Amino acid sequence: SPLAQEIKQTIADHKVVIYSKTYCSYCTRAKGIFDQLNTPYKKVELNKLSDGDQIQEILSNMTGGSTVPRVFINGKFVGGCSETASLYKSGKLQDMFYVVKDC
Amino acid sequence: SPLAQEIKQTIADHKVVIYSKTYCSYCTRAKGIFDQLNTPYKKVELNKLSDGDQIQEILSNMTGGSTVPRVFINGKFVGGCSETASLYKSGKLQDMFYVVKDC
Ligand SMILES: N[C@@H](CCC(=O)N[C@@H](CS)C(=O)NCC(=O)O)C(=O)O
Ligand SMILES: N[C@@H](CCC(=O)N[C@@H](CS)C(=O)NCC(=O)O)C(=O)O
Ligand code: FES
Repeated sequence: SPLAQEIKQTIADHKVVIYSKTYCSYCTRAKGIFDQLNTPYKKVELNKLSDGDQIQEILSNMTGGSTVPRVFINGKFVGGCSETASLYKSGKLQDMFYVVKDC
Repeated sequence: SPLAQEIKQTIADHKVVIYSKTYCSYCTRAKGIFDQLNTPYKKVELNKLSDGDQIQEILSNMTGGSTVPRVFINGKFVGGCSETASLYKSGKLQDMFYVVKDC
């Protein structure tokens, strides 16, 4: 569908995409993590979009779940708030961003 | 107003009252804390009530904020998720429930 294509394009076009709702503290926390890393991200606020429900449904088909936040990095689904926070605490999230050249 | 009276009655009638929304992880967490303590609580799921928005507005007048969760213990406003979690971690929440007789 055109909307599914649009979603796939968004995920391909941005290093980090966060499907979110503006009133949700879990979404605020996920965004805060990327703010901490000084990493730009594309946020899609589903409660502010007329097709927000449809987007959430397509995301459910794509990723197996429809909750927010739904975080994509490098075109891949990474998880929600818990997964993002867990990757951040373990340092694995940072690895997705910084490229250290070998000496 | 009758609705404000109803709210005051609810807060007076139950040891713990949690104003909540069913989809909200912060609300789930607040409820989980009282589940941990094996303490019964009255939950009011605002997104499931036709007058949910009005209740939220009255709560804002009563407590200075309209976010959820909004937790009352012994008829007093205690706070949201952060305050409840903080009281639990410090042991102060438990003190509100167990009465230890002096020897
Ligand atoms: N464990 C998940 C929890 C996600 C979750 O339950 N999100 C809630 C909001 S906090 C949700 O999407 N509820 C349904 C909805 O808003 O459509 C995570 O860490 O992201
Ligand atoms: N720091 C507050 C955060 C409360 C908060 O921002 N709640 C959000 C949902 S997670 C909210 O009520 N948003 C507006 C709404 O749903 O009406 C707490 O610990 O309870
Ligand atoms: S809506 Fe409250 S944490 Fe997501």
